[in-house]
Amino acid sequence: PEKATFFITEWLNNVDGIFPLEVQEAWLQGQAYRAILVTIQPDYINDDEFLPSTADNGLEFIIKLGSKVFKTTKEQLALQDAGIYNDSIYYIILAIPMCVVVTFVGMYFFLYLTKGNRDFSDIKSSVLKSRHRVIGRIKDIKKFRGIKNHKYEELPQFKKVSKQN
Amino acid sequence: WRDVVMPRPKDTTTTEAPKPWVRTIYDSAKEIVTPTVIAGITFSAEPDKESDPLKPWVSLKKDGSPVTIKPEIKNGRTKNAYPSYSTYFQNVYTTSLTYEDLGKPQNMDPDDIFEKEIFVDDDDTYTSLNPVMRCTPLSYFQKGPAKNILSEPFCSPREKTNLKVDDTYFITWYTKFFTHPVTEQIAEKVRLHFTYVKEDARDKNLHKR
Repeated sequence: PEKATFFITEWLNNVDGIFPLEVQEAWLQGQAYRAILVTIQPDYINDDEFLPSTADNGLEFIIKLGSKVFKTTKEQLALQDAGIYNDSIYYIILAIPMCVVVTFVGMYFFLYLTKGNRDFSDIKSSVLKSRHRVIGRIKDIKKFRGIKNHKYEELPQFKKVSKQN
Repeated sequence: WRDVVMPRPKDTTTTEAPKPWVRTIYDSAKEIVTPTVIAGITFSAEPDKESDPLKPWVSLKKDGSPVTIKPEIKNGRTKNAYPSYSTYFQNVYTTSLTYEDLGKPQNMDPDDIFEKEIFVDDDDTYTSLNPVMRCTPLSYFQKGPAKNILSEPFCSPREKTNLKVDDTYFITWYTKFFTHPVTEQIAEKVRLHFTYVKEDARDKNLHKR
């Protein structure tokens, strides 16, 4: 009765109260999924009077294609048969690490060849050591000259006094 | 390493395929019942000669796909037993009983009439052969954006569930929902209409491909 209705079951025994539904791919009409409405028409309502969109009972759910494992499609196989391999992506995948490796190898040889031409004497430890400022002993410093440095004394200790001692 | 386990050859002459059987219904009337297997579930199978209280039954998941439930006895109680349908598949009759009929109860006036409700089970000649759990209002769910609309008469599948191509799902409904508005007779036959609808904008493109 309605244009959007795409499937109507035969008359079923209401006493069963069950209908097994196997979703058909043709119902999707080329789409990945579709929303559908299921309504029940009892026998006391005529076909002309029953409109699924205005029925007081209805259940909406989604029908969709199941999961698919990606494999080489027929189109891809046809292209391969014609000698067309769309493998430019593999060149890109291989080129990036190759560039890195070549760079590092070149850098190694460059450093090897220029090893006699480098002068790092100004940052060697002996140079840095010679630049350290020697401030001398504390007592020779003018600021601390008057300080009297006491010798170490033992801390007072608790002496136990007992009757036995 | 481990030994290779060779698969057993398939028995092409299996006896497991359900065969038609004859039963007596309504006193002497006989009929041939042909079992049907749908989604691994055998409908109208010949009942076992000995009734098994732990006989497996079939429940339905939220999307309407079947799942077999095996009852078991734990601590003296049956777990996962076949569900009881309360009085949903019973008919109620009211009988009037007089003072004498009831054997002169001491707290009843002799002129009064006592009305008693009697529940009688529906005819289960055909429904008893269905191993799938039946739909009752107890199994209704809430639907709609605010989950405030009852799903009657449907119990499964739940609203907006995804049903995949080539898989089998069971649509179930409460049979007593469809009563004639005038005669109050329960509909004998029904049929399902499947209609395309426009999907809500909020749900669009949210489906995993």
